[in-house]
Amino acid sequence: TVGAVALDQDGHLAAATSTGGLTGKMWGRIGDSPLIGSGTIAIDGQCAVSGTGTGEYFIRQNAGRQVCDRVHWNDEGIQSAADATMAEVGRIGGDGGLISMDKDGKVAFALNVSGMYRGSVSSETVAKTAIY
Amino acid sequence: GKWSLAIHGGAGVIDRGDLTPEKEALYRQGLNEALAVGQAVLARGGAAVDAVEATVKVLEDNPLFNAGRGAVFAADGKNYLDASIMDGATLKAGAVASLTTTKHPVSAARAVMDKSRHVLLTGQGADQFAAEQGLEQVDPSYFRTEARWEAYLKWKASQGLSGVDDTHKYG
Repeated sequence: TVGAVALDQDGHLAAATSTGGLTGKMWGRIGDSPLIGSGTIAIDGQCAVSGTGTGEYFIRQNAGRQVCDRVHWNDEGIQSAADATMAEVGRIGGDGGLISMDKDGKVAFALNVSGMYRGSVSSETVAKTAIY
Repeated sequence: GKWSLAIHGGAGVIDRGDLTPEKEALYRQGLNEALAVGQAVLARGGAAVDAVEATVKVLEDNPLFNAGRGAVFAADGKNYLDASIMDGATLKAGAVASLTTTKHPVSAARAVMDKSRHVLLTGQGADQFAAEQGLEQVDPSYFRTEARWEAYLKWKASQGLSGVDDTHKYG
């Protein structure tokens, strides 16, 4: 799975996710990637999220929306919201990670596996990538 | 003006021993290429929704990542592609699932968002809609890579063996 979240110069957020799913997935199986609110979400003034992992668990936790709700309703910081959401995904047996961004463009990565291919760049920071 | 971009290319159990320095360099190069494309859009004042679409298209074209070309194989030995996009400014959203012929699934999702009154289209109808919107169509074999096919064969061989975790098979 791949994904991106962004904040533009007008202060608007967006998110996108694309995937081939899981190796050996059964016919007709759909994960969280194409489900708005689970694998992908963007709401101006709140957050943007793209997830990757065992989709059924991201769906059950409504992961993307959960990050935004934690920010919007609980006044959690984006990193705290991302970590707490991944903890909830993990609690019911899911694994993977997510990228998220708050209304000001602050980036938070969260994962409960050993690696996630990821990167970021902004008007204030140079491009950087990470795996582990 | 201030702008920001973050991307991912999938997550999983990635052991340092499994990833050679050469392979790691290729992954980082792929990520940097995607970041550069999105950065160009945002730095010139482009919309966030345009940036994420352009960025994801680069990752879909890179056979290292599980999306577009290089997607994994389903149980029936075929590639099925899913994608979605959301514009935080308008709360408009679009998504597609089980595509088999549209080269860039994220652009199909964008087309659903911008050019239909729906949010999610699936299967043959989604591919047909994408084609009608002028999006590039390819033979399903375009998405195949040898590495993913070998992973599929390995998965297939593991079925029925004791100790195999079938969580991912059934979700």
